[in-house]
This record gives sequence, C-alpha cells and structure tokens, in this order.
Amino acid sequence: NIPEQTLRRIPMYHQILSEMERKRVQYISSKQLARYFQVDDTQVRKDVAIIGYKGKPKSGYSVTGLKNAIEEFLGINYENTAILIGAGHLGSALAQYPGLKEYGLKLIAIFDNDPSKIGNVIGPFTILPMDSLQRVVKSYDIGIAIITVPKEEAQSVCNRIVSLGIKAIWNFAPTQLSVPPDVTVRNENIAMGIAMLSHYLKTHKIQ
Amino acid sequence: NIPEQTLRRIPMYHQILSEMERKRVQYISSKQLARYFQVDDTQVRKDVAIIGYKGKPKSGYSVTGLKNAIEEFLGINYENTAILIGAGHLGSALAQYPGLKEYGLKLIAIFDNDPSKIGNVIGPFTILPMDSLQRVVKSYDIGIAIITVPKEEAQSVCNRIVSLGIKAIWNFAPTQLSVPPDVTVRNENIAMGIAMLSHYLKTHKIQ
Ligand SMILES: NC(=O)c1ccc[n+]([C@@H]2O[C@H](COP(=O)([O-])OP(=O)(O)OC[C@H]3O[C@@H](n4cnc5c(N)ncnc54)[C@H](O)[C@@H]3O)[C@@H](O)[C@H]2O)c1
Ligand SMILES: NC(=O)c1ccc[n+]([C@@H]2O[C@H](COP(=O)([O-])OP(=O)(O)OC[C@H]3O[C@@H](n4cnc5c(N)ncnc54)[C@H](O)[C@@H]3O)[C@@H](O)[C@H]2O)c1
Repeated sequence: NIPEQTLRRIPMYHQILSEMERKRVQYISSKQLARYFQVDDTQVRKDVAIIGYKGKPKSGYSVTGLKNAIEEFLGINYENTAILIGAGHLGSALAQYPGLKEYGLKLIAIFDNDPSKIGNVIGPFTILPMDSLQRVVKSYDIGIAIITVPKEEAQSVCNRIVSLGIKAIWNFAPTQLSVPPDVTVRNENIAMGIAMLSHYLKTHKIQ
Repeated sequence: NIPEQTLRRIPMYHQILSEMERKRVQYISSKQLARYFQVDDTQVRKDVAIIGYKGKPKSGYSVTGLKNAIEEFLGINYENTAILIGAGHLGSALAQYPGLKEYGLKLIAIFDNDPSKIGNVIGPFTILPMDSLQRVVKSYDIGIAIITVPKEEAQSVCNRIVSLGIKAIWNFAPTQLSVPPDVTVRNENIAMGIAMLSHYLKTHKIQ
C-alpha cells in the first residue's frame, strides 16, 4: 500500500510538471521538486520509484516523461465515467468544473430528488430524477459516484449506489459512509482545511 | 510538528463524536474509534495524547470530553474571520455553506473583479469590488483569505492578500502559491480525490 503522504504529493507533482511543460522546461531534478514540498530529495526519488518512472539522466527527470508516468500511474488516461447525486450548490459547481475532465473524469449525468430541480439544466446536463439512476448506471458502465447531498441523506443514497454495482464513491457529505469491503470511499472533508488553518493561527497568534 | 495523518484524522474524530453525542452515547473506547479508520487502537491513543485530552476512565473516553478537547485543539472555538475572493461557482457554493460556521469560520465579505458580478447578492453577502479589500481587512482584523479564482489569477490575488497582512490562505485554485515564510497556505486539490479513486479502480479492475 502506498503511503498517503506520497499519494498526496503525486497530483501536486503533476500540477507542477504541467506548468513546467507549459513554460517549455525540459528537465527537473529531484532537488528542485523537493523544494516545493519541504521534503528531502531522497523522498522525491522514493516517490518517483513508486510512480514507476525509470528515466534518470544526469540532468534530472524529463518533465514530459515524468508527467506521463504519473498519468499512467494515476490511471487518468483511462477515462472514468461518473455520475453525481445532489444538484445543489456544491454539486452544480462540480458539474460545471472543467477540472474534472483534465483528470480523466467524464461526468455522464446528475441526479436529484427535488421535483423543483428535476428537468433544470446545469451546463450540459439536465437534472434527472432518482428513478432513472438504474437505467443510466447500466447503460454507461459507471465507475464513480459523486455524493453531494446533505449528510443525513448520504448513507441512504450510498446504499442505493452500491446496490447498482458502483465500486468507487467520492463523498463530499461530512459523514462516515459504511460500505461493503470491495467498495472504496474517498471523503472530501472541508473541515480538514479549516482545522489546519485555525490550528496554525492559534499556535502563531501574535498577541 | 504533528503528522499529517493525525491532523487528517482529527476532524473525522470530531465528526464521529458529534454524531455519537447526537445519539446520546456517553463513552467510546480507543478500539471502537480505531475501527473507523483502519488503524490500530494504539494510534488512536497517540492521537488523543497529541490532542491533549487526559480523561481515561475504564469505560473509554467521554464522548463530550474528547469532542470539546478537539475543538480546543483545533481552535474552532475561537472564531476566525475570513474573506473570500472569487464569487464564481465554487466561491458562491462555499459562501452559502453553513458548515463554515460550524467549524468556527466567520465569513465577513466576498470579493470579485467582474463588474457584472459586483453588487449582486449571494446569501447574506453583497459581492464587493477588489478596491474595498483594504478597508474590510483593516476594520475586521481578517485571519483567513479563501481563494476561489482561476489558477492564472491566484498568485496575483495572493500577493495582494499577503500585502494586507493576512497570514493564512485557503487556496482552491490548482496551483502552487509562493508566500513569505510567516504565511501558511492550505491547498485544496480536488485532483487528489480523483487520483485516489482512479488509482483504486485501475488496480481493482475486474476485467
Ligand atoms: N456548499 C459547499 O461549499 C460545501 C462544501 C463542503 C461540503 N459540502 C457538503 O456537500 C453536501 C451538499 O452541500 P450543498 O451546499 O450543495 O447543499 P444543497 O442543499 O445546496 O444541495 C443538496 C442537494 O441534494 C439534494 N438531495 C437531498 N436529498 C437527496 C436524495 N436523497 N437524493 C437525491 N438528491 C438529494 C437536494 O435536493 C439538493 O439539491 C452537503 O453534505 C454539505 O455538507 C458542501
Ligand atoms: N468549481 C469547482 O467545483 C471547483 C472544484 C475545485 C477547484 N476549483 C477551482 O476553484 C477556482 C474557481 O473555480 P470556479 O469553478 O468557481 O470558477 P469560476 O470561473 O466560476 O469563478 C471564478 C471567479 O473568480 C473571479 N475572478 C477572476 N479573476 C479575479 C481576480 N483577479 N480578482 C478577483 N476575482 C477574480 C471571476 O470573476 C469569477 O467570478 C478555480 O481555480 C478552479 O480550478 C473549482
């Protein structure tokens, strides 16, 4: 199993390498990469070994080579199809976010149980009722379900998704979902961000 | 310095304990808590020591006691005042999110540089122009700035915020911000979530 710290760095490496590529930089050393993360360059070399990139010329890693290796490692070249449930504030922001596609996530449809929202259009999507969930999941071989419903509703929505055979859930509701062992849940908990910032401010308060 | 893994778990402990409190559960053992995170109960005991909670009766930790200790540790009882820059899809979802308040973040004002947005209302906020940034930051002693502008604009917005004396930045734009050493940046990178899910699907593909 890959350490979470490494997995956390990998999309950031990808971000940095994409910006380097845009600026036509050809090579980057492990020392230069390490500076972005306040880690030691041996840690960067360990991460690169986990990614499975072999190139190591004297002048450092090839920016394009390492970036492509990351895309291969993350599987973002294989398009993952996704559905989104909960077309509220956050759901509609995500549905219109071009960044999803950049990371290989192809959103197919969005669902909601509010009759006043069903039939409305968000970007290229028409909000569908929950009873058409089964039809869409079956005909598109959906890999990922994104949950952006209120936390009280999240478990029951999750149960429905799991019963349709979806194996990966991206959960934005601030609650722990219980799922069978062959299903993975990735929680996005914005409290994490607030907690880190307020802890920093509290410990650095110049009073 | 606290390990990131521990800091990642702490808001989740808070979430679980709040739900237990709602269900009137009085005590919880380190073994029970450990089950939520697939960690060993000695790791939970280490985390609780970092949080600074001393209570350890035979029947486990007091749910309310540990929850309050976490709130103290995270500083979420001290209200942190915040401003948000970039009233687009994500910015307006965040501005209307009641979860910010629950974690002690008091949003004071939202700003944008698009003339067609300035003056519009989102929830309780009127979108302000960037020229009134200085006035608001000075009169409210702002602790945190939330950046939800496109990534090409993020560094210049960040420079402006830092020049006004703000020490904590919550950055949603997928780019690395460079800041002076006494400023902390918390990056929310949704690519991380997509990367973990697509990596899981790729390695568990049932062909
Ligand atoms: N808004 C944010 O910035 C933000 C940030 C982080 C996390 N979250 C979390 O994301 C979730 C969504 O937040 P929001 O602000 O978009 O809320 P919201 O109320 O604007 O949207 C929720 C949507 O879910 C729909 N819904 C409710 N129950 C449903 C069900 N059983 N089946 C299908 N659809 C259902 C509602 O009709 C509504 O459209 C919440 O759990 C929230 O805590 C929100
Ligand atoms: N929408 C999402 O779900 C989502 C998810 C993750 C990350 N992000 C990131 O968050 C940021 C915002 O995304 P969005 O989808 O809300 O974009 P958006 O285009 O809807 O909103 C951006 C807003 O920033 C304003 N702006 C641009 N330059 C500015 C400047 N110099 N000063 C002040 N305001 C300025 C624009 O007028 C606009 O209102 C982007 O960097 C994006 O990559 C978005």
